[in-house]
Amino acid sequence: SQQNECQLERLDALEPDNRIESEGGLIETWNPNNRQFRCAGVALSRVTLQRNALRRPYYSNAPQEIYIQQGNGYFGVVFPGCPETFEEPQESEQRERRRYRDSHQKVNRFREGDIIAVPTGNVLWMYNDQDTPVIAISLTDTGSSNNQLDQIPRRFYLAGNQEQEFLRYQREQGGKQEQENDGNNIFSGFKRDFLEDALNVNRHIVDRLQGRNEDEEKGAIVKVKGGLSIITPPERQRGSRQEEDEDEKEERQPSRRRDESQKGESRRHGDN
Amino acid sequence: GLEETVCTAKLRVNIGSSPSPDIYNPQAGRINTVTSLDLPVLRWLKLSAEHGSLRKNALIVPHYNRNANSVIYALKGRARLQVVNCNGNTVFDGELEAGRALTVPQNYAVAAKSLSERFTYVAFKTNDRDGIARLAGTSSVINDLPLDVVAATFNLQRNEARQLKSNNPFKLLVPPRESEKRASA
Repeated sequence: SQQNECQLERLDALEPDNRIESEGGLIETWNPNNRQFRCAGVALSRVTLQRNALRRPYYSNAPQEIYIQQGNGYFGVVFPGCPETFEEPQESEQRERRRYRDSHQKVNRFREGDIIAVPTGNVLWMYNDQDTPVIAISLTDTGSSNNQLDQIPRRFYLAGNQEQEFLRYQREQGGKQEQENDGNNIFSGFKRDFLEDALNVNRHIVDRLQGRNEDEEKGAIVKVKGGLSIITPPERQRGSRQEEDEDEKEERQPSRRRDESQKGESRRHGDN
Repeated sequence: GLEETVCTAKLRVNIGSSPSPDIYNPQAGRINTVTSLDLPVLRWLKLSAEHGSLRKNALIVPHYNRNANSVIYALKGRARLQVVNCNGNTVFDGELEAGRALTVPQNYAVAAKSLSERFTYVAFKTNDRDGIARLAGTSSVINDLPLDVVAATFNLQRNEARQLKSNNPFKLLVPPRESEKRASA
């Protein structure tokens, strides 16, 4: 960092100065090159998610702290190497053989007033399943020792080909010209044959992964038609004994949220 | 006292010829790591290392270092490496041959395919407890996401998302395809 960065004679209350609209919402950012932010070693952004909007998974080069100003919904932080602890329930043995049972890492519910902590390099996604738009303020601590790159906050998106929220400042900082592929996702830089081999999938799926499909201009926040179906335990209402009892029953058997999921009940095995 | 503990600290561990690799697939290769858990003095240095050996046409799936920069030095043979930055740009797509070094910054995605009978490398990492995140295969970040999130994220049908989550049964090292094995034989 430059010398005398923190020799500040005057401070200003700043508004975001960059705005990127997506199909399902909006990302606003404050310029991280501003001396105040540079001195503090942080970057700030504000995300708005409309109903049924999914913030596509991404990871960052520094830890994040997110405050939920408004709304509620679901989020997941993927801890690489940790087990997938949320599983779809088993159905009858015959159906089980044919059916794919999904499993994934923990999914959390967030609500207004929550702070969400996201470690460096862990993948984050967020989803708004309510009518009220979700507004989340995110601080990225680029001065953290966990960030071994420079002070520019970087978002590594797993999908899409949208403009990165901090990319503009990255260009300003480095005096760099816009490159043809800027704004693509982490898969788009790999050659197709590498991905076909690594994922063992066909070219069509690889193209989607790389954001090559024609309709791929939905941005970092996409609308999910019909909503997401996620394996989560039912939400607990405080103070309701009956509902707590029901929750306890259900919590032993996390069920898939949606009508289709309510049908099957797990078969209990007595075997060891 | 403390100084005696420091003075006699263990400073050496062999990863080059270890009989017990951390990751092993007889058809693909082996990888061994040394972190501060194996050699406590590395906690002080905040460094760790990895030694890998890949069979011909075997692949290391796309992955990234979560909390470290990495410098890969090729010891034997050659491999094709691809490195991608946060903008999705390919910042390296070329061969790494014995005697050359390649820096892979934190969070940049990297994948490798061995081009010789045996590609061997050592990677120095700037964190004593470095961790990687895989972008493909079992236990990858894609696997850890709910099926519907994968489908919506990549604009896929659910059955395609299922394939993406489950088609590759390998974790980090992928053996060569049958056709490649025959060709090299």
